[in-house]
Amino acid sequence: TVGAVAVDVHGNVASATSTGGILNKMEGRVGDTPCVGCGGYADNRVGAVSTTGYGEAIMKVTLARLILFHMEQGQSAEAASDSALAYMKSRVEGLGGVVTVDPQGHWAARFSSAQMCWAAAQEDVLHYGVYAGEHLTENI
Amino acid sequence: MLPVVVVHGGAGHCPKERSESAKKGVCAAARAGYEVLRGGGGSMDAVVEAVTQLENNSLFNAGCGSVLNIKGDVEMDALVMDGQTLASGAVAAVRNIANPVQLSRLVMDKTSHVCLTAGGAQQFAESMGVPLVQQESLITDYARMRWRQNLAPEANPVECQMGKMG
Repeated sequence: TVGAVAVDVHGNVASATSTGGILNKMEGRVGDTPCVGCGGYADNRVGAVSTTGYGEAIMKVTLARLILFHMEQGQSAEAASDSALAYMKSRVEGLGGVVTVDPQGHWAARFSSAQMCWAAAQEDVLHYGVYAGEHLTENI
Repeated sequence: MLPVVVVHGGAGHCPKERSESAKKGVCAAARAGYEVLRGGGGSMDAVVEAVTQLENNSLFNAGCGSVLNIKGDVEMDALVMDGQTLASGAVAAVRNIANPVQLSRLVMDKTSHVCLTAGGAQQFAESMGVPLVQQESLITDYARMRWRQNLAPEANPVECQMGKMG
């Protein structure tokens, strides 16, 4: 699965997610990706999220909307992402990852799976990583 | 606010021999989205551009490079959402489409619906002038190898794809 979130100069947020699904899935199986609130969500009043991981688990906890709910309660993008991923892991044993932004441009790339490729571009600096704790930067 | 684009290339197990290429892929996608924002483009344009780049990169499980279903076919899903209006568009179980994310944006922009699936989504694509592509053009040798590996009765595709706990 791949995805992106963004904030533009006007403070508008957006989310996009795309996937081939799960390996050797049943014909006709649809996961979280095309479901609003699961594979992604965007609301200028709170932020935007794109998710990846085990779709059936993500759908059970409506992961993208759950993150934005935590942000509505005052958590940062990073804390809200971690809270929701931890909830999914403990409640339904689901692993995954997310990219999250708020309308002010604060962002997070968090995951509970073994790895997640991610990158962010802001203020002419590129941030990226794959492994837990890895955060590399270079100028654009 | 500070314009920003953040992308992911999927959670789960990323083999070491593919991780450097995957890093380059997500970095290129983030740069492409950021260029849209730097040029005054909107956040929706930026995320669609970034995801299109990732769909076109055969390293990732979307577009070209998608994993295969049990019959060895590609079936893809995509979603876009606009934070200003809460408008959204999605496609599910689509085949023969190189960039499902662009088709999902057309669903958002050109219909009053949220999600189109399978044959209906394909008919919509044709009516919008979106070119159809051969299934084979979306299938990589790597995807075919993983499909074969997971045909065995004792195979665990989810474990294979998601890996162990982080």
